[in-house]
Amino acid sequence: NDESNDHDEL
Amino acid sequence: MNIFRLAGDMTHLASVLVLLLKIHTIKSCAGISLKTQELYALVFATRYLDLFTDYISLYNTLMKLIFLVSSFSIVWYIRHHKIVRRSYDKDQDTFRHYFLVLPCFLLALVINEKFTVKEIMWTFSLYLEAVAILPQLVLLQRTRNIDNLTGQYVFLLGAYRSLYILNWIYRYFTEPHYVHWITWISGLVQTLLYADFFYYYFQSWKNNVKLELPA
Repeated sequence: NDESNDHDEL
Repeated sequence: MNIFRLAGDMTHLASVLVLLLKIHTIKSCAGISLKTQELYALVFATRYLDLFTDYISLYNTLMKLIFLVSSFSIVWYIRHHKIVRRSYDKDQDTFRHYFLVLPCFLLALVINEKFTVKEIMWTFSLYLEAVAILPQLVLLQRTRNIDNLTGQYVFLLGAYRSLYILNWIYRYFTEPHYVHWITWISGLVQTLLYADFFYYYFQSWKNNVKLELPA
């Protein structure tokens, strides 16, 4: 899922 | 994804759509700062470098494309559209926004989470986004009479940032390892820049008078 990514926010 | 972040992204999307709608329908960009729009285009260009390399989710990729296309098309409209460009008030939109780019880049070189090209460009885009609204706010102070589409545009931008702060608070408490001081501090600075605009926006809305910013 995208929570783990460092920069998952726009 | 949490409700604050989704609401923030939707508000951000709405602000861009309001602006595109204004420019496209009434073929005017009166009261809009081209410099702020150029800064936003640069923010998205430097932040979404990983558009084709890191796939996070369809939503993430779709929104990045929308923000990139809309911000560059707004700049194109104001610069090159034969009718819209006539309503651009370049004598009033005089904020030297290039003076914002270099300090943000230097700061990104010094204060970042990782010394890599992508991370430095990402951090640069954060710092730049924090100050990108300045030319627009200066223009609003100068032109004083704010048409309600421009007022709504700035209001939605401020609302998007405020919702993002709620999103960071939420994530801080729900995700143990989620700590991004750089994002939080630059986001907070950006939101504070809107504070006085919000104050006057609500005053005008409450007293049902035209929005005027003090000279």
